Amino acid sequence: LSEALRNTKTEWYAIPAALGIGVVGFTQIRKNSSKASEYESGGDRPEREKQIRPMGSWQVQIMSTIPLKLISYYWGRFNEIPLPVFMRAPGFKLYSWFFGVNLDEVAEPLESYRNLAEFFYRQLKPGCRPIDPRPNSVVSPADGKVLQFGEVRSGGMVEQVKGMTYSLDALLGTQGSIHSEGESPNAAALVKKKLEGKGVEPGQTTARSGKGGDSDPDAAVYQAEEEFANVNGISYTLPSLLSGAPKDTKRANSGDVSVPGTASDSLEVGREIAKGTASSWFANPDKRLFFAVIYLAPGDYHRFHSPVSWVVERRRHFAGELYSVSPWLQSRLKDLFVLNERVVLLGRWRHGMFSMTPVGATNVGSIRIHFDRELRTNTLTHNATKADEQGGFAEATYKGASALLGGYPITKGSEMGGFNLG
Amino acid sequence: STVVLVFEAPASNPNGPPGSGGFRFCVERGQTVKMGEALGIV
Repeated sequence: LSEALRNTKTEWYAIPAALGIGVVGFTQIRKNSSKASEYESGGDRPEREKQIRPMGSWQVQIMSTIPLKLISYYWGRFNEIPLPVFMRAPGFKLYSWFFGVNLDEVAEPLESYRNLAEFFYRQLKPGCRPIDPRPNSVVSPADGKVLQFGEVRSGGMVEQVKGMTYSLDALLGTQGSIHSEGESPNAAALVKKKLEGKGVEPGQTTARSGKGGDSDPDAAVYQAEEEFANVNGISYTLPSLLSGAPKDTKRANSGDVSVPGTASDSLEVGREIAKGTASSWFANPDKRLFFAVIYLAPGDYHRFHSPVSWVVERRRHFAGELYSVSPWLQSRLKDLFVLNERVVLLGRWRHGMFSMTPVGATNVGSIRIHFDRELRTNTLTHNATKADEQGGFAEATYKGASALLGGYPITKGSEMGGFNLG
Repeated sequence: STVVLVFEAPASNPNGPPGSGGFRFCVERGQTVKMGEALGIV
């Protein structure tokens, strides 16, 4: 080797462009990996950067080598291939037999669905899914199986059931980022501002059901049936705003406020809000955090509806992976939910914070939200935006839907969106 | 696919009389539900 080095004549010539690109690529990869290792080791990063980056267990590491997103994307493309008309009915009947779909509930004739993707996203005949009439109930947002439910213990950990534990921060994103931004005043602040606009100090608010007399100045501040907000042409009184029922559900003849739920409840909450004691999303002293997980099997009706009347204030799109979320896999893989692509809808209902998170899976990777035209999930090209880099999610608010409410109001049982194949 | 609900609700009062407020679930684990059926009630 020494002789070769000594005796070999040095010649200069241009290196091929591909080689140059390879060198640049290699240095870039090395730079990224050194940054990642620095991130792993912690170091003196600002607090925000130390946010949770779930990596999953060794099984997840292995599964992450499978291009699930790619598979899911092309699975969706495959299912959008139009079927000949003569194949539709027998094909969908076979699918229904295999997955247990009740064809009596399907809204349209089978021939009208051009492909399996459309049949999968089918609607049901009106009246097939009656909504629980009790005003204070939380209803199931979709057909499916109740996998878990319970109370979130302190520390933000969802209760450990059958090996499934995950932190709320990883699942929903941090609560602090909501408060610290302060950019979207919540309903409490809005109500308070409106009442203060009438010259009422917090704690001084009174509300009457029925007609307040003129002699009572407080009553002059707020009449129970006075229109408090007009959203998309629907007028709300304060009680109905809080319970989500428009004003016109009142029984006009009696003159008293008869909205779903006990009027005194809503007024009481109204008072609390006016006094500013219900302003924290997670940490209201006399409340608890509850959770429920509904698993939709392939044959189930795959549109989801609103479980309660609430105001959706923002959404966080976590563009994660698309592992299968079958109960079997869920029970074996920790933190599965916090790894998958999901859309976290955050808002408020009459008792405080409310969130609903559809989680995608390999075969149903696309999540649609009817009132969110910009949301695109399960896309092959995913442009990392600054928001992504900050918290691993892209956030959008629905303030434009209703400036007063600071979000998109939706009533219990109304359709919100659904899952699409691929 | 899966839908996860996380929400705030009044704490149930274990010492109070039945129905004295507070949220409680009315389903079982593994139960099959239809859209619109009650999961729980305050």
